[in-house]
Amino acid sequence: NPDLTAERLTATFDTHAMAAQIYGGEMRARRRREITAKLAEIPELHDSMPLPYMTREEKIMESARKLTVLTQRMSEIIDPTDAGELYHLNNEVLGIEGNPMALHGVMFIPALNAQASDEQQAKWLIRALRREIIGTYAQTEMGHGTNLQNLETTATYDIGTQEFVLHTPKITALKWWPGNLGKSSNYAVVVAHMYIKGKNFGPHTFMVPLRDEKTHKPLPGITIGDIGPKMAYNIVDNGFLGFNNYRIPRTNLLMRHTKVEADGTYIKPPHAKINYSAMVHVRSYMLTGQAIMLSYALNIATRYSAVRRQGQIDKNEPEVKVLEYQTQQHRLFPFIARAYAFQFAGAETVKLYERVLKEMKSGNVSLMADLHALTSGLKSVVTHQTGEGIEQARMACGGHGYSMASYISEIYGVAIGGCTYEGENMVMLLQLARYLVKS
Amino acid sequence: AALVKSGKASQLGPLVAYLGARSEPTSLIDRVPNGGITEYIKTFQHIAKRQTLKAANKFFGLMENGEKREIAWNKSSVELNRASRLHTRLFIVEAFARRVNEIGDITIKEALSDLLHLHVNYELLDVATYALEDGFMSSTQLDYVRDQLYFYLQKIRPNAVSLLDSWEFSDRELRSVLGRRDGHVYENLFKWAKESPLNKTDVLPSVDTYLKPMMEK
Repeated sequence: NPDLTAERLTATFDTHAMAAQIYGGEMRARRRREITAKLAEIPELHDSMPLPYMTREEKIMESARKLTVLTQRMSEIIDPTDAGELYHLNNEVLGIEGNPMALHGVMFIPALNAQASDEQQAKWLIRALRREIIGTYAQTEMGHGTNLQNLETTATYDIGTQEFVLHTPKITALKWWPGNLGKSSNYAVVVAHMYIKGKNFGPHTFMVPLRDEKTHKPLPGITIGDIGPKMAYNIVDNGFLGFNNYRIPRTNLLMRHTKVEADGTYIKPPHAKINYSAMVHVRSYMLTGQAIMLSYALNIATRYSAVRRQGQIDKNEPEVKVLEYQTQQHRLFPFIARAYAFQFAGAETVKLYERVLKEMKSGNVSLMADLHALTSGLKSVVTHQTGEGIEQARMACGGHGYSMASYISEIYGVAIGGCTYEGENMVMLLQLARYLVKS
Repeated sequence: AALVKSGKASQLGPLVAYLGARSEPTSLIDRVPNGGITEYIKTFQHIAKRQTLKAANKFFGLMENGEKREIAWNKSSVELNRASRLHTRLFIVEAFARRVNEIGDITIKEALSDLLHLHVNYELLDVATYALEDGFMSSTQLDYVRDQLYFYLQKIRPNAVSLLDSWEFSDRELRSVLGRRDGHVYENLFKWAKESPLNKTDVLPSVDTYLKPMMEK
C-alpha cells in the first residue's frame, strides 16, 4: 500500500534499533524476529481459520491442537527455558484469547517454584515442567473474590490420619474464576484457611489433585466445571471448584516457607512479607503484557488511519489520510507514548522485583513493601489507561473498528480483564493508599 | 504521610522519598531556560505529594473528630485513591524519563524523547486541576503545556507508523485485517466477510423455518 510505504519512508529512526529498546536488547529483538520467521514455515502452528468465526468449543479444540504441536516442536523454535521467547511464541501461535495451559505456565509453575519445598518440587515441579500434569492456581471464590481474609474454603488438619480435609461449606465458598480450572487442569494449587486443633492459621496453599490422571474424570469429593462464556478470553475454561470433605495428605501443604508437622505443630514463615512475592511477580509482568495489548490496538488503528482517506482539510486538495486530522493524532499519539511508558516502567519494575528477590534471600525485605504498594498502583492505573487507549483505537477505526475483522474488541476484552484479575483496581489503589498514608 | 508529619522523612522508602522532600513554591515549567522534563517531574511530585498529604489529613482529621479508623478510611477513600493514582503516574513518568536518558543512539533517543514530551504534557493536562488549585501552576503555564502538546503531536506525526512497526508484531500475531502490515485492507475485508459461516449458503435455515412462513401467512 503506497500510503503506508510513504509513512515508513518518513521515519527518522531504524525500527529494529527501536525494537531493541522495547524488548531489552538487540539480541532479544533479533530472537523475536527469528522465531516469527521460523513460525511462518510451520503451517500446523497457524490458525486454521479466523478465530472470530469459531465457536468457543472449536477455539478450545484449535488451541489444544496447536498446543500439542508446540509441545512436540518447541525446542526447535525457541529455548524453552527462556521466559521471553516462550511468551513471544505463545502470543504468535496461541494468541491472547488463552489456551488450555495458560495458567499452568504463569501461575501454577511459579507457585510451585516459590512455595513448594525442595522435596515437593522434585515430586511435582518436574512433572509440571514436562507437561505430564496440567495445573492452575485456585484462590478466588464466588462470594469474596480474592479477599484472602474472608475466603471460606477450609483445610482442617486431622492428626489421626495426618491429612488435611478440604471443604467448601456453602455455594459462596466455591472457587470461582481460576483460569483452566474448569475442564483442562488435573491439579491445582488451592488457597484455603488452615485449621489445626480448632485454631485458624489463615490462608495457606495446598497442592490438590482434582482429576484422575488416567481418565481425567473428577475425583470423588470434587465438584468441578466451567463457569460459562465471558466478555472475552473464551479459550480459557475459567472454572468452579467445590470440596466435600476432600482429604489430601499433610505433605500436600506447600512447605517452602511454612510447615505443619505430623503432630500438628505449626512452623510459621521467617517473615510475613514473603507472601507478597508471588503477587508482585505477576503484577510486574502484567505491565509489559498490557503495554503489548495497547500497542496491538494502536498498531491496527494507526496503520489503518494511514490507509483510510476521508474528507478534505483543504477543499482544493484530494481526500486526506485520517491520520492528518489533529483530533485523530490526539486520540492515538498520547497512547503510543503511554504504551512505551508502560513498557519501560514494566521493565524497570521487573528489574526492581529481581533485586528485591535477591535481597530477600539475604533477609533484607525492606524494599518489598515499597514495591508491593507500587505494583498495586501500577497494575491499576496501567490496566485502566490501557482499556481507555484500546477503546480510543477502536473508535479511531470508525465503523470497521466495531467489526471483529479489526480484532480490537477481543484485545479490549482481554486487556480489561486485568482491571479485575490479580486484585480489583479500586482495592489495589486503596492498598497503595494505605502505604502512602503510613509514609 | 504519617512519617512526614512526625518528622521522620528519612525513614521513607526510596519510591516515596519525594513525600518528604522540599518543593519549589510554584512550578518552573516555562519559567526557567532548559527546564525541560525535570520541571515537569517536579510538578508531578508536587501534586502527588500534596494530594497524599491532603487525603491523609482528611483521614487523620476524621479520626481526631471521633470517627472509627475503618469509617474514616471509607469516608476518605476516593481522595486516597486519587493520591494512589498520582503516585503511580509519577513513577511511570520518572521511569520513562530515566529510560530515555540512558539511550545512546541519537535517532532513537530523539524519537523517544518526543514521545516522552508528548507524554508529560498530556499527563499534566489530564491532572492539571491538582496543580492549579493551590496556585502551583498558572493558567498561562497551562497554555504553554497545551501548546507543547500540539507541537509534539505534529512532531511525532512522521514517525507514528514506525513507532508502532517497531513493536514488530507479525500479522499472525495481530490477527487483524484492519491492521495488516501491507495495508491491503479493503480487499481483505471483503475476503474476510466471504469466510463468514453465514455466507456458506444463500438461504439460512432460519429463513426457511421461520421468516418465510411468517411472510407467506
